[in-house]
Amino acid sequence: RVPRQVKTIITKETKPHIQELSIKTTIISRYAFTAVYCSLLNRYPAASEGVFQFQIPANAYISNFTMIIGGRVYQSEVKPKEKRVKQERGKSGTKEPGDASPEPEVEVFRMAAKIPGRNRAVFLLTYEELLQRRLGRYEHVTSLRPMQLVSRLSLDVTIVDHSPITDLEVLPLRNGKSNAAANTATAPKPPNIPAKPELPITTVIKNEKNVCKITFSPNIIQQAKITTSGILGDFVIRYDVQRDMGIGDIQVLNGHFVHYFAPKDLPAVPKNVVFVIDTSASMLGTKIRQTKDALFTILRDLRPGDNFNFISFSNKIKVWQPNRLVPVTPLNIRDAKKFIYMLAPTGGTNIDGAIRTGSSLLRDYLLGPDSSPNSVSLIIFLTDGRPTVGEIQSVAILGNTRSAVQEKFCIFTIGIGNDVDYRLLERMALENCGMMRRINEEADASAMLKGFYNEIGTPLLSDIRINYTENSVQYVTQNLFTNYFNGSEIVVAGKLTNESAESLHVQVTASNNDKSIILETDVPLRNRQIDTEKHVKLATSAMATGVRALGTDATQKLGVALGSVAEDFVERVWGFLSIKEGLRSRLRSQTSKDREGHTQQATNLSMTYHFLTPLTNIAVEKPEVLTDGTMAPAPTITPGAGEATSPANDLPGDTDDREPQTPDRDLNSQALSQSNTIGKVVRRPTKKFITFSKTSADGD
Amino acid sequence: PHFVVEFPLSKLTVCFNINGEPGHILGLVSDHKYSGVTVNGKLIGAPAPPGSHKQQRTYFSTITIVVDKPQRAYIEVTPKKVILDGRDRIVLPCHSTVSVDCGALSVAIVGNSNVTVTVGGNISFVILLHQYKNPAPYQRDHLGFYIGNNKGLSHNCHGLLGQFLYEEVGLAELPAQGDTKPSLVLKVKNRSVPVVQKSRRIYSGTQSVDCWFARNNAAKLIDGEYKDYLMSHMFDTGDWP
Repeated sequence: RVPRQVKTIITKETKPHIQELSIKTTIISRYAFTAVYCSLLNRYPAASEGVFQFQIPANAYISNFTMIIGGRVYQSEVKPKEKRVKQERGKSGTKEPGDASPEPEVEVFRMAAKIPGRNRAVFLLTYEELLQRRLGRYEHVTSLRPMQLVSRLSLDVTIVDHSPITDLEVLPLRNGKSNAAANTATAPKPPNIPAKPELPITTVIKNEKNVCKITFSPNIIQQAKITTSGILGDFVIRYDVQRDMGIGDIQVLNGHFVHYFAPKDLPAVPKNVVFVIDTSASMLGTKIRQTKDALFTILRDLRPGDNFNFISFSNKIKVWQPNRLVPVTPLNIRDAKKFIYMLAPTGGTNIDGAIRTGSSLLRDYLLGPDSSPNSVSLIIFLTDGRPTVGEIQSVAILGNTRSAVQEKFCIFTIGIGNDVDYRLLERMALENCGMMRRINEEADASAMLKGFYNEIGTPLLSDIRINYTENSVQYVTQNLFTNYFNGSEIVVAGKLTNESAESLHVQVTASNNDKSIILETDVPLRNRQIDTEKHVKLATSAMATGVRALGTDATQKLGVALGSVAEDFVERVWGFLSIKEGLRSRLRSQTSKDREGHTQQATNLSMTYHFLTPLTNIAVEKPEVLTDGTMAPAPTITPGAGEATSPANDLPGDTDDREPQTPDRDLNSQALSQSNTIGKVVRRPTKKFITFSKTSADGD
Repeated sequence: PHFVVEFPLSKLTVCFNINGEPGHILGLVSDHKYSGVTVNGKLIGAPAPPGSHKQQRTYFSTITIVVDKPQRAYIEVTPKKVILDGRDRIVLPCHSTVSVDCGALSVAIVGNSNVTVTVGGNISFVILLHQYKNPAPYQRDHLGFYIGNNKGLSHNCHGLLGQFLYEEVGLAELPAQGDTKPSLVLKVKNRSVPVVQKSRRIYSGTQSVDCWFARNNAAKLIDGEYKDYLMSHMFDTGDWP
């Protein structure tokens, strides 16, 4: 029985309604392939516009979009974006249009198409994402917002990993704005907040050692109990994989390799941290209150070996402890709390002055006798607006910052709200081996800020270098990193120059406190390829099992969509990472020639892997519907005839997404991406047997 | 465990067995007051293989090293992992090839093979990892302890192995008495120890060494007796008030 209210809602609907929405995700070794199948039915004789809208994680790239309307297939094409035409604004030195625009919170894919009368339209969308490890977990988010009740709604997520899967969590449906943005800070798990009631019978979890399957398929009544608006929220899965203090997980497939490095059981490295906090007038109210709350909590989490200081800035810049950093002691913590308590928002925003003051403070401290050579130094910079006082030109601010930092420490930036120049903050972080996070206007800034601090509050390794046998690899993504933080993961991918080589020697060197650490291994390439193939087979068969339950049409299409890309997932990881790296390098470029080079590289990669990125557009032919509601006959294709295309559904903004690991400062003067130059590795035999004195006590 | 002591200056090798009890902790190298180094080994038991004259065998399941200079550090080695405790703790899995260098102290693991601990550049110990993929009932994962470089250990060094590092030994023949054949004795530390010739396999069986074997838990060969080398806990350096 369908409740009367639900029946009424359905009969009132005149637009095409969603008959089926099936989402299938397979995550193979943290690389998530998602295929969305949506069928809309126009039950009326007249043609009507059907809208397919789907929210995808900001870190993901769309890899395909297809429409099937009236029996015809409309396949999308990815094309490079045209160069932006410069608009003349009169004043020189003004920012390019769009530079100051706010970063998109989420990426929403929307396609509207006319559906002929009494006909169906099927929309098939695929996207890919390399899950990032934050706070010790990988998080996969699927947006379930069909905007209406759906007769057949299902979500299947299959996780397959080389290492055993641990700590799998399916969170209650998460609602609220913008939960899927890549640069959004993550709140730590709130301890005593009761979970939103879940519908247990609709979420099924099957958990084996290396394979987990999660299914969520609420029927229409169950959906209505959650909400009748069709905005169910985000379905969030979190998990981790088993790891140890080894060289990590290296997978090899069809001439490519990917290396996941996230060692554990390491002691924390002491840190020197300067907090630079915006106290301009716009921070008044909730923002400053939540910021203070977070800072009080952060103070409690500082460790005895850490040193710290606070700077607040508006028009004026106030330094809590002039000319030094202070150690973490109960007295200093108490005094710091007083300083934070007394922060009072007023005035403008002098970002340039604040960063230069903080940098000078930290730089002088590091030159002094009190600083430990084995500590990690960072600035945590928080603002809710654009520069309005002092130097306000981004280029100048960035230049001043680089000169002040002198590659001696890293800057982590946090923006709160919609008025922030996120491009400036992102560049500031990227150019200074840091990360940027965005806290949305309506979000709980206290939790987000605390979450971001947790991501970087426990450095475990510094000066990490990952090297592979010379001349055995090429096009390796970034392999030098300034810091490795507890709860994160470093991912490196590349191509093998000789697939038939017997092994690949891998060496990781890093520092932890006063210790230098070297990890080495020889990866037997053939065996590893066989291992990785096994996991791909496991994933594809797990995919097939889930998909069979959906029904013939969805089965076929989702299966085809996912199966083919999964077989080359290591190469796609490499492509994905290389594009991200290219976009980062592009953002960091100092010259237009440099920028153009990175743009071209990243565009070529986007085209190769058919990714919709900030450098490409996706174009799809629009179906033509006649006045009687039927489809127009298929056009005769003549060479050179232009095709009618719908407006390019390009993603807003021209931005870079956050990266899974802290980028290194430019240790070389050239960009690190796409480099063919790999650090030399002296091969050491792994089974070296040392003989010397016979004096010993050994087994019988 | 089978103990082997090489006397390079004397050009001979002595060996003895220690038949301890599972759970006993033996003092292998004790030089806490001088170089600051102490090495202990903990025993586990296993049934003897069929056909053996013994009831049980004992092996080293854990080797611990305490280093006092320049800073106090504790190293615990088992067939599965190495725990290095200094100002902070690092746990290293024995299946990985990894090295950690803290200046005067370094630990290097060759995955699934051996662990080398180097102190101050002139003291080094190598611990072999004996791991069984499909162990028989009488087989246990265990460790072998080898002294690599003892130049930094003092002449006052003691312990089941340490006491011999700077000693010189000689062989002497006792004349036959009555019907008994002439016998050989080892002259060490002003003592005469009856010995017989044997051979031992070391370095995971890759090398065979001929040695003069002292019976009966090394009676008269070692200073005192077996129970004098039992330590009260893994990191006992023997400094009791």
